[in-house]
Amino acid sequence: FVLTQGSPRWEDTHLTYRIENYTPDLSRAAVDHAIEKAFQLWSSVSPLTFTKVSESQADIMISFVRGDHRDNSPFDGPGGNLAHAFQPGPHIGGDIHFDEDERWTNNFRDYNLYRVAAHELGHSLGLAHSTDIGALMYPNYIFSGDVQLSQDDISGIQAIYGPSQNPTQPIGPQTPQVCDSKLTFDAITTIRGELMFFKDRFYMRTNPFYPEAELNFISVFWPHLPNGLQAAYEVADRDEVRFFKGNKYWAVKGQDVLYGYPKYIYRSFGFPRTVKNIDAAVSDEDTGKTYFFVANKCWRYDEYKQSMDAGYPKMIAEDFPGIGSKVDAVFQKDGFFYFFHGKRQYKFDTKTKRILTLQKANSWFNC
Amino acid sequence: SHSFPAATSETQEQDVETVQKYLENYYNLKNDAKQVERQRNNDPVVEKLKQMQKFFGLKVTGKPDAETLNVMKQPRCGVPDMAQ
Repeated sequence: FVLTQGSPRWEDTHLTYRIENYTPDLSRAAVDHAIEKAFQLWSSVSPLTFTKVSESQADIMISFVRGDHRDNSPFDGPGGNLAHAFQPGPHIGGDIHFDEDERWTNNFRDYNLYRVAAHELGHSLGLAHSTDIGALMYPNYIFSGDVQLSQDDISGIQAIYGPSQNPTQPIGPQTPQVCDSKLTFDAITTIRGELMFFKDRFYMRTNPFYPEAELNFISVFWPHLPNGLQAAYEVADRDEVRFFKGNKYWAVKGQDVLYGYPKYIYRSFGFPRTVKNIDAAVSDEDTGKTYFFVANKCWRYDEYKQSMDAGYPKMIAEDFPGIGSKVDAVFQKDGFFYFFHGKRQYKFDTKTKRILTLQKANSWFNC
Repeated sequence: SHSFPAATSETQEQDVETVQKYLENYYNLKNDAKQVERQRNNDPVVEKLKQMQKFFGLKVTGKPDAETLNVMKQPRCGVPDMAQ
């Protein structure tokens, strides 16, 4: 996180705010609600309190304006610059301006007012932009479905105003660091010749334009997939990737989630209802056999016959000796299976049933 | 073949303008005349571009490559990334 230069702050932590005018894109109640939720985010992690007033000057004045609105920072029409806010201080200090040339929404569509208001409020309280892509104070607009303060945001506001008064100190999600040697994964899959690694709300992939690996929100590609995916695999000859969470799964083709999903794993693959979720999955392109890993067992599904093979489930150790009794994630590349468990990665030859190498989980990133 | 170079230079002109405007708005690139003079010698656009690429975790090349332009075209907050 970054504090605004000069570390401006509100000396009185009981602040007032006033919504001077309303966008026609939403009902007044929806605007009031979005702004109120944004204030609640920050008051819940700090000693700050906010009171809405309807008359006269408030500490934080909120308005919807377009183009040049005489604050020396003109807006630029649709897109681009969405809103701005001023650091703590008298008069224009703390004020928030939303660009009325944008379409303001209270859902996934661009641009979600609650999400932008939460960011701008960070400026009104003394925060500058963060380089943490998982932080609300990151400069670019990314809407990942839910609006929550990351640990970076919480640390930032508490650096200015101290901790919140509630007994249990709130904590926020941390953004994975691709070169953290303790990095573990929720799921990994090939996708159209690339590798995609999943952790919490994020995907990671190697990309020639990034010095390490690219990390961004899963919602950038698939806005309606849930966070915290548990398994994923590609059926290459159908150009389909399947994502699993709990007893449901989604199928995507490129960035499109296929119609009729999510479906239940019981109906589609024939799992017993005792199976509550899948830990990992991989489809062997050479044989059309898909392996599902559930706790210390594995199941084998025939993609052509579209049914489970007889004789399964088996203990993982029977088909894949040496990789341990739990799998976090697995993918196939150049005929080999790569198994991940915790910080470890096993390169496995399915023909000889032997482990070829043992590596760190994040060995695929240029650390 | 005649139209192809025009399209490229037009795109490039747009990109140059995108870079210039973005760095003026968010990285304090000055756009005064003197600045243009100095650009002949040490190019502040390259320095500011490197600052932006570092901020966004991109490869720090000082050149407006595709990924850098892609980040610049994303909707964002109007507050500068570097203190004024």
